[in-house]
Amino acid sequence: YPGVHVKDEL
Amino acid sequence: MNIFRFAGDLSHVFAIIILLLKIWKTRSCAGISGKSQILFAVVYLTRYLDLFTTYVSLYNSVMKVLFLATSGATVYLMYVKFKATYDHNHDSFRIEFLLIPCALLSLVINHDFTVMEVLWTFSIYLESVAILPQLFLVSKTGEAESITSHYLFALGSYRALYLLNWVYRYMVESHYDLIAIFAGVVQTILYCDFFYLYITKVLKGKKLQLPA
Repeated sequence: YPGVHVKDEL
Repeated sequence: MNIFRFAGDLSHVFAIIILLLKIWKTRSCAGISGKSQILFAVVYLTRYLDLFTTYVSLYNSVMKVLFLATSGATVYLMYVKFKATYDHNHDSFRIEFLLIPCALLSLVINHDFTVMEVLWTFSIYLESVAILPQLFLVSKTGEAESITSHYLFALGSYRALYLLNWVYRYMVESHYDLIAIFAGVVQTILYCDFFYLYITKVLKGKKLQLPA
C-alpha cells in the first residue's frame, strides 16, 4: 500500500 | 543500504563535524548562519520523532541520535557559548518565510494525514530550504572562509548523493518516495551556484568571494 512509507532513510 | 546512500550519510556527518570543529577550534561562529542551524535542529526534531515508535536498524538509530545531538550542540555553541562571535547583523533572513510555507505545504501534500506523517513531511520540505539563510549570509558578506565552504560543499553533496541513491533504489528495489525526491531535487538545485563557485575557486586555493 503506497500510503504507508518505509522510512528507512535519514 | 547502497554505496550512494552510505556516501551521502558520511558526507552529512562529515559536514556537521567540519562545522563543529571550525566553531570549537576558532572559538568563533563568524560567517555561520544561526538561523540555518536552528532550522536544521527543527528538521531533525520533527523527523526523528520516530526514534520512539519505529526501529529500523542500529545504524539508523545511532545516526538519528547523532544528528539530534550535534545540531543541538551547534545551536548551543552559537547562541550560548560563543554568542559574542555570532554574526547577528548579517544573519537577517526571515525564517518565517520558510517555516510557514513548509508547514502549509506539508498539511496539503503528504502521504498520510497523521501527526507523525505531517511532521515528517514538514521536516523534508524544511530541510530542502533550510540552507537559504546561510547562503543569504554568504551573499550579504560577499565571501566565505574556506572551512565554511568545505562545510557547505559536504552538506550539499549529501542530498545530491541521496538523489543517486533514489535512482538506484527505484531501479533495483522499485522503491521511491515522491515527496523526498521532489524536496531532494529542490535542495540540490539550491546548492548548484555554490558548487560552481566551490569548484572554480575554493578547490584552486582561492577564497570564495562573490563577484561584486
